[in-house]
Amino acid sequence: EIEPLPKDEL
Amino acid sequence: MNIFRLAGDMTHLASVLVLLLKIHTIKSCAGISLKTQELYAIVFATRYLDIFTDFISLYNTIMKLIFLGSSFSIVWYIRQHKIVRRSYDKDQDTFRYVFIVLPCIFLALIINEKFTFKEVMWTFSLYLEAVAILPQLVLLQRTRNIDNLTGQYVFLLGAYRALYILNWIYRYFTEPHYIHWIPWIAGIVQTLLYGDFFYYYFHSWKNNKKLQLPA
Repeated sequence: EIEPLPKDEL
Repeated sequence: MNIFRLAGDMTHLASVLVLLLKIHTIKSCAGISLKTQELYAIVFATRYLDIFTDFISLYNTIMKLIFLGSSFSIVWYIRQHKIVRRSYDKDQDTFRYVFIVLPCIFLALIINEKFTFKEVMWTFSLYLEAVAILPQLVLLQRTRNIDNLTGQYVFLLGAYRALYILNWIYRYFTEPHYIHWIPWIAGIVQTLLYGDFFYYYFHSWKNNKKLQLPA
């Protein structure tokens, strides 16, 4: 299962 | 980081600073919805849970601290400050935001990218941010005329999310598998909610007359 993308936005 | 996202973050920063400046200098919160400010404090508190666990960049951490600090201090000002609290119009600011918080919690529990506490809280904060402006828009409709600082605040707040949509389009085309349906849909709903305000704001600015929202 793919990991959700890192949350790099505010 | 792209220009749309930086412009979006700066616009968002400007919106909270305009509000803080207004409340701090004229010691008044007339026309400001405390409900919306409380919802934004919840949005930031639930979105930045990872502020101390996941370090992304100095910029990211500093901006998160600014948003958390400003939103909670605005709520404090309106609730506690002996002078400011007097100008809070609680009889008009009556939006029952439980009607938006509960559906957002429910929606976040069923539509999310991964069913973990952090992920569900992040998703909840996105859905909540999309509708957090509602109490403020309702208050503006009720009080009809708005002073231009409040108008600028709402305008900047709407513009920031519109810039973020451009940022998501840019990242979709420039980064492989950058697909984030949830913030995209929440962001579009949020920007649409500001739509009619933008319309009246633009026309009042064009005709150079006081911003009057229709009843």
